[in-house]
Amino acid sequence: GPIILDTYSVIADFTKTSKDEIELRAGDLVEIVEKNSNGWWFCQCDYKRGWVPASYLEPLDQPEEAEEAEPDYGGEFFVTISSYTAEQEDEISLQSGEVIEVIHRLLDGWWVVRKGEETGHFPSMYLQKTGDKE
Amino acid sequence: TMKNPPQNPPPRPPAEFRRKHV
Repeated sequence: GPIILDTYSVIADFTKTSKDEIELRAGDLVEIVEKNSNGWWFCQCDYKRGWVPASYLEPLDQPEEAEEAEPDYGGEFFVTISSYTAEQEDEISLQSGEVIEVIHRLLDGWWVVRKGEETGHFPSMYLQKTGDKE
Repeated sequence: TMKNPPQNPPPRPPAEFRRKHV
C-alpha cells in the first residue's frame, strides 16, 4: 500500500543555515520522511526536500512519538565526542571525552545530561554510547 | 537520494516553546 508519512505543523519561521536544509514558515504543513535522533528530520513539502529542525515542528494529530514523559535519573552513560559551550542558561558546557549520564532523550536532539551535580541540555549528535553500565 | 543530515546541532526550540527539563 501507499506509504503514509507523518504530517507536522511548523511552529515558527526557520531560516536555513546550510544548503541541505529547507526554509520553514510558521503554519506550514510538512511531511517527514526520516526522523534522525540528532534532531534533524528529513522533510518533503511541496516540491522541496531537505533537513529541518524537529524543534520547530509539532504533530498535526495526536503525538505518537516514543518520547519519555519524565527524566530517568538512572540514565545511561555516554561519552562526549565533541566539545560544546552552552549558549542558553539551561544548557551545559562539556569538553570532548567527558563521560556523562543521559537522563532525558528529547526528540529535538537536545538531550538532558548530568555530569556530577550539574545538569543541562547538550546536543545528542556529540554523544556516543560508552558500552558499560558503570 | 537522501543526503546526510547537517553536521551542526539543530537550533533549540523557539523560547516560547522550550520546555523546562532541568
